[in-house]
Amino acid sequence: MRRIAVINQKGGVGKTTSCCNVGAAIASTGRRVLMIDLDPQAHLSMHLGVDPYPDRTSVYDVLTDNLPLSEALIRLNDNLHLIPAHIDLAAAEMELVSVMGREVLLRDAMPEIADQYDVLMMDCPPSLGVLTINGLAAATEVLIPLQPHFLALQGVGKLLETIELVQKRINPELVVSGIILCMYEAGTRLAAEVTSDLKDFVESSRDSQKPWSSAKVFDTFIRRNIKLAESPGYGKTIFDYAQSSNGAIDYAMLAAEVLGIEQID
Amino acid sequence: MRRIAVINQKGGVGKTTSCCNVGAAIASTGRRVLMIDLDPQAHLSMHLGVDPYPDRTSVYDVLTDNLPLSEALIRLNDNLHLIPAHIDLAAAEMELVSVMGREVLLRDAMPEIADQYDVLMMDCPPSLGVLTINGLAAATEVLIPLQPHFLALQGVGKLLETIELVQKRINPELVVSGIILCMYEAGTRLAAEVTSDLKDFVESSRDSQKPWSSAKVFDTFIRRNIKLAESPGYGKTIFDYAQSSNGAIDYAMLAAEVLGIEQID
Ligand SMILES: Nc1ncnc2c1ncn2[C@@H]1O[C@H](COP(=O)(O)OP(=O)(O)OP(=O)(O)O)[C@@H](O)[C@H]1O
Ligand SMILES: Nc1ncnc2c1ncn2[C@@H]1O[C@H](COP(=O)(O)OP(=O)(O)OP(=O)(O)O)[C@@H](O)[C@H]1O
Ligand SMILES: [Mg+2]
Ligand SMILES: [Mg+2]
Repeated sequence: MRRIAVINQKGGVGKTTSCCNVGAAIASTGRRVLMIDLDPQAHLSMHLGVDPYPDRTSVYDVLTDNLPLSEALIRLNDNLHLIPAHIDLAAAEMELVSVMGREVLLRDAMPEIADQYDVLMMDCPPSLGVLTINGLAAATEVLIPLQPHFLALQGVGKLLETIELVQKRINPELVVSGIILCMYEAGTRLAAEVTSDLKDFVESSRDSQKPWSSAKVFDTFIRRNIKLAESPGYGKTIFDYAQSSNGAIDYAMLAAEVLGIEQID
Repeated sequence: MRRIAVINQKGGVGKTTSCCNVGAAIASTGRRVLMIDLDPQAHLSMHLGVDPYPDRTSVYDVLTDNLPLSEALIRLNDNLHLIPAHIDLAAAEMELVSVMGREVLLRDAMPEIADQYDVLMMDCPPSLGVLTINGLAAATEVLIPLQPHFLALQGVGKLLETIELVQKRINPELVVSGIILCMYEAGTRLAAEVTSDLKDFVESSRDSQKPWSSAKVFDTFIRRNIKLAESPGYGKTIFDYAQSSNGAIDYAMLAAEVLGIEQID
């Protein structure tokens, strides 16, 4: 099972939109996909039409009560399941502060479902706290969505530092597989410059021993498309909401690239 | 002295861009403006060409060492001064956890400079932690930048709850003066719908006793403009970087609205 953590401590860069739509595109190929919403904001859950109402079982119960994943999951369709988030996750940071092995609680829940899915995707909150660390500890790989803006580059160093710490101390197999350029303003010099800086950086790490030494900047850029911003309001993926939009085209292409296949229809 | 906190716990919604450019436009009218960068990311400082190098005196020293504001400030021009941020602010949350009156440390530093400026603007990090609370405690009013997207509306309730708590327990004179629509995708139905929802909400609070009962949704929307994303990379305000761009036009109009005057040239 490929276990993918979608991570960036910067807010509003496209983590949830990417997790939702890449996951849905992968599921459309017949592969079995489980999504886990690790964000107290519960935006992935909402994006998939699952309202985080107060009594709903969620990943919060998995982390704080050892609830098995199978008891928290929701079947969206045959190939796409979701473990929703819950507002109580906001308190998890505090509640888990002195719990033994608090960074690996999610990883410990993995074995139960290891042979039931082909791909696991975890949407993380915009922070490097215990929820995101649980995502990193449970993952085999990291996808980093990024907006090609000057200020966006400033946070990448800290993010990579954290990934390296988790890889060294908790999860030796963790790698950064790729950087996703989101909200790409096509035709602007800024997007081209930032993209080129990122590619240089990734190239220069090729012979290093860093967890990002084999990372790529995906060739597929996700262009700005209002349909992508509208679809969460309907609780639908871009493919159910506007299947011929640029947003759907771009995310299908990106998912194909993530899978290493030609294309997804 | 009008003391304005620019606040939204959601990331990447335009807080820094708004603080920088509204502040600069206000200063261009001859009013004396002090900006305080309360974000460990130090994006406001960078936006104004001030690199947060390791030994620089900053607002961190004001909060943790009682350094007077006058000893941390940088004169950008005669009317525009800045108290920069510093990476060490990231540790402030932890360091201040058991300090008596930790929410009013910045407010306590205000008297020294009270008659030296006409407007104070504080750029807050994307969180509701101790740094943002210091901004709220030191402020007379709050500006809330917001991206007119569905998911953006989800966080507003929590933000207003926090503002109300601060107003009740720490700062009775605090009001929300306005909501700034940033990164406005003109001509889209989504932006129009979210804007209309926000206006309805604000109208319905008119007779309440809430701190937002006299808030307005500013008529000036800040349209998406790549120049606004480029200018931080040059350490310049939009007026120094691209004075005839839509970004400059919009922020000058918004600043005029904030001041309650006809226009700014
Ligand atoms: N390519 C795009 N074009 C237009 N809007 C987009 C695009 N990608 C995402 N959005 C919108 O931008 C906003 C931020 O995206 P998203 O929620 O995916 O970011 P995030 O990194 O998950 O944010 P957070 O840090 O709050 O979790 C959302 O309102 C989303 O609908
Ligand atoms: N109207 C706009 N058009 C295009 N780009 C914009 C606009 N406003 C802001 N940006 C860019 O979008 C990104 C986010 O804006 P900004 O940094 O002001 O948000 P923020 O709320 O301060 O983020 P944070 O939560 O990280 O502090 C930045 O790269 C900025 O340069
Ligand atoms: Mg998200
Ligand atoms: Mg900011």
